[in-house]
Amino acid sequence: RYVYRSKDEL
Amino acid sequence: MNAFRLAGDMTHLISVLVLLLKIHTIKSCAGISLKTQELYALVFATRYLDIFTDFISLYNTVMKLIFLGSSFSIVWYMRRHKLVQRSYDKDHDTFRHQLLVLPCLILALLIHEQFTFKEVMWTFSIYLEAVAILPQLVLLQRTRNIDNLTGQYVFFLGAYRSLYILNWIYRYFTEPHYVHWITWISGLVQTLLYADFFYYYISSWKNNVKLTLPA
Repeated sequence: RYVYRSKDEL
Repeated sequence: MNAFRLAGDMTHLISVLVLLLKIHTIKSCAGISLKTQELYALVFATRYLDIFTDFISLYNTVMKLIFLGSSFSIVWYMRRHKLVQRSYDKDHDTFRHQLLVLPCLILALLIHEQFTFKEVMWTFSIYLEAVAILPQLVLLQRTRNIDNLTGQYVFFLGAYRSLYILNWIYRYFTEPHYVHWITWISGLVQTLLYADFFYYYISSWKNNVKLTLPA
C-alpha cells in the first residue's frame, strides 16, 4: 500500500 | 530515516524529558512559559490528527503519543498542580499568544499543499510551531536567574529543528521530488528565532557564567 510519505516526519 | 532526522527526534525527546523531569521531580516550573506550553500542545494536537488513520511506523506512532502526552500533561501540571503553580511566573508570562494563533490559522488557510481539513490543520501546526517559542524567549528575557534545566530545555528544543533542517537538505539530495517549501521555510524561521538565545547560551557555557538574556 502506498504510504502517504510526505507526512512521515514528526 | 536518516541520522539527522533521528538525532532531531532524540533531541526533541530530550527537551521534553528535561522539562518533565524538572516539573515532575522538583515540582517547579520556574522560568517556563505556560503560553509556549499551551501553543505546543495545540501544535501537536493539530499536527497528529492522522495518528489513528495513517500508520507510518511504530516509532512514528510512539513518538507522537509521547509528544502529545507530555505537552498536555505539562499544561495540566502548570494549570492544576498546586505545588507547581507556586513557581509559575504569571506576572511575566504575559505574551498574548492569541496574536500568534489567528495569523497562523489565516496563513494556513491561504498557503497550504492541499485544501483539506487535515492538511490545513497540519499546515497551521507547522506555522504555529515556528513562533510557539516566542512567549518563552520573552519570559527568559524577564527572568533574572535562568536555572540550568530551563536553559537546557530551550536549547534542545531549538536544536531539534536545526537538525531537521539538515535532514531536509539530506532528503532533498537523496530523494527525487522531495520538496516541501512550507515546512522548510517555517523550520528556518523557527530556528532563526533561537539564534540570539543560542549565542547567549553557548557563550554563557563557554565563559562558565550564569545564562542571562539582555532585556
